[in-house]
Amino acid sequence: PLQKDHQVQFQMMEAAYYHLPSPSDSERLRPYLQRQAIATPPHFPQT
Amino acid sequence: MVNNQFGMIGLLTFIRAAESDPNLVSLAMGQDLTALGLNLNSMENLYQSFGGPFSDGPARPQDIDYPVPSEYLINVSIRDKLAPLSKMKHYKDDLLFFLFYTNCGDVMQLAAANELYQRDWRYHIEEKVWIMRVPGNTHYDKNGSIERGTYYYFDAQNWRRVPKEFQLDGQKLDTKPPIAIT
Amino acid sequence: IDEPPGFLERSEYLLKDWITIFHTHATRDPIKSFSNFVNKMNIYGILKGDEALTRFFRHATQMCIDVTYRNDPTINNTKIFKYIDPYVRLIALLVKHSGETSNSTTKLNLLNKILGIVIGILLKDQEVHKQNFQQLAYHRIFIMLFLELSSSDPVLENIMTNVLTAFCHAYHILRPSIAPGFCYSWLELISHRVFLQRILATAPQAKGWSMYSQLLVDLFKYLAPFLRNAELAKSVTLLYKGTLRVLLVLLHDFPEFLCDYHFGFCDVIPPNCIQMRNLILSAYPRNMRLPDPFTPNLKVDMLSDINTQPRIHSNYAAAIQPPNFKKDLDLYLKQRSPVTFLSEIRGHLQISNEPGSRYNVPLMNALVLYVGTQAINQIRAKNQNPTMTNIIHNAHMDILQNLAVDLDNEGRYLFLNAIANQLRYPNIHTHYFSCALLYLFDEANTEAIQEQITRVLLERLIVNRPHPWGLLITFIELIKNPSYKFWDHDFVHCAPEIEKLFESVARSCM
Repeated sequence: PLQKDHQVQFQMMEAAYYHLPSPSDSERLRPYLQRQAIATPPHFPQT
Repeated sequence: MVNNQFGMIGLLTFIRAAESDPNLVSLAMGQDLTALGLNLNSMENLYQSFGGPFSDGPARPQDIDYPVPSEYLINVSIRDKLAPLSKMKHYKDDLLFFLFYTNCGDVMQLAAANELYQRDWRYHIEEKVWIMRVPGNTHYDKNGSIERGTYYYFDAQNWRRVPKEFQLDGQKLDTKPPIAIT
Repeated sequence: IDEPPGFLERSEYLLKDWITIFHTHATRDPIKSFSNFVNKMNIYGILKGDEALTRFFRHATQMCIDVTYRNDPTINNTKIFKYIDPYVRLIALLVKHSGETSNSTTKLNLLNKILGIVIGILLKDQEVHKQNFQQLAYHRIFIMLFLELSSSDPVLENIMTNVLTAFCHAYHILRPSIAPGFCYSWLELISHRVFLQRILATAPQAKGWSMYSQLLVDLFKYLAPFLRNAELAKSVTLLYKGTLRVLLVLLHDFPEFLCDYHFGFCDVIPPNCIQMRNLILSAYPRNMRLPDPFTPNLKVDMLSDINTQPRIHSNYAAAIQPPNFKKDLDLYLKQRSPVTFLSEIRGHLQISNEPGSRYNVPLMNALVLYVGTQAINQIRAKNQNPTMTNIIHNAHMDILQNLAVDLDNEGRYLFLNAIANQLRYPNIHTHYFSCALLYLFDEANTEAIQEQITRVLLERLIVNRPHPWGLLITFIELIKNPSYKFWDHDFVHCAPEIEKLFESVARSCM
């Protein structure tokens, strides 16, 4: 059986398991600087 | 024989458990390490594109923020002094798709869309995907605006052109994108 | 305590002002924007002393954390990052420009202070929020600060090794057993491609590798209690698989690192984590070509590398405690007496401060490696290399044989594991311990010893790859060489699955 402090660690890990880091959390935001902003057709990707 | 978990019988218990419930012995029997998304036969180092301990594949070029010379970063104050668009027709489809997907809301996106249209790619308004007929393949069953046959579509997730059999409603294809007034 | 009135408001105003500067025209002229802002910090009394600066960073960090709890990180992490990234940039610029360009001390004092503040807030936050603890902001602060400080810049390059030391120190303080709510981010941070590059590829090897091995030991120690159970929880499986991925990258790109530090890792990896341990023990130097273990009539002792001394960056001799035990051991090794010493060894090994295990595994591992290396030194002193004949009838083999005979099943299993952990790539340790294990099998006075030697080898072979080279050549020799009468033993035929396994290995050998 797990020791008491390991139980606590396990519960914290279990909780963290439900909001994991994603690879993009470790990447810079690259604010794309538009050169010539323009209204493109709405069905084109906008982001 | 040793009658506890430290002899052959103990190992035999694991082996038999592995047959009935592999989860029980995932540590002792291990797993196929080539299936963890790392190209272990790569001649290159893996760490430069390591996608992280919880991702099933390497980081793709577009995921990685490479330290580029500051000149490459378009500075707000100089961007309109930059050279005008080069001739789109010199670019390969791959680059046109890259410009289309990474320059949202920009003239570049329209220019790329236009050039793709010239090359017989068509943008499906609902599926939001570029498709084209397979050159040379004339076998398309037509029924009104519905067409059926094998087409290419561009898979932006895996970044490749994929042949696929499907039924297509011509009315859902985008017309020629408005030319960008630059 | 006794904070000047309005200090919090001033701090908040300054942080928001900087964030605006960052997102509008900092790209136009970063240095000018920064120096204007530093003047403003000065006017607001932030830079007038150590205490004011500490207060400012504590408030600013707390504001970044509060933004995370106010926004749902799964939806709005871009908004959170747009708040945190400027703050990190400010920290990086202050670190870079504090003190004279050449004065790294002020820069590093400031960096360590800020890392300490973030760590303090994280641990407090984890204590307060418990299962609702959100790791995102801390993850972002650490990784972005590391990326900012490891960008190619002559001033920063000059302090890079110290920056690495500061981050390794911070990550060690935040190791998973201390901050379990942060464990997934922690593994992301220590295995980030830029961090790996800096600490394993470009830092001075002795420094970077040693610090990184400490972080991996922290990880294995944390995982160990959860890996002892046969059935793994999903949260543990994810962290375990993530660890395997990191080890595979190390095996592929930095095998020498795993070679040098394998001993410390095997001390903390639970015995049932066979594949993970095999992965570490399978590492071999990239300039070495391994002969195919299944080569018929492979003459191991004729291999060019077989008598090279492997590097082992663990002070295993110092791990032999208590001091009087080490003294008695050295005395016995020197004069092969008093014989009573042999009967005392077991007692020392059964004093375990690790709750739940009856044996002191690190002491067992250290004792086996120490006795083996002392034996090798003695053989080399006679200008010889280990062979089946010159490793026997001496004090070293007395001790190994005594351990094989005197320990109970569990103790012997751990003892044989300690030997099997040395069966790696062609080197003199692999050679010595391979001969020793085969000798113990040959000279065993009970079949149980032979059965447990077989068990320890077989369980390492039936697991998915990779398999250490030294393990394969030892097992092949055991089943091929008729003098060990391997196939005559009942335990070889105890069940059809076992018999099939042996025959399949035997077929690959033939």
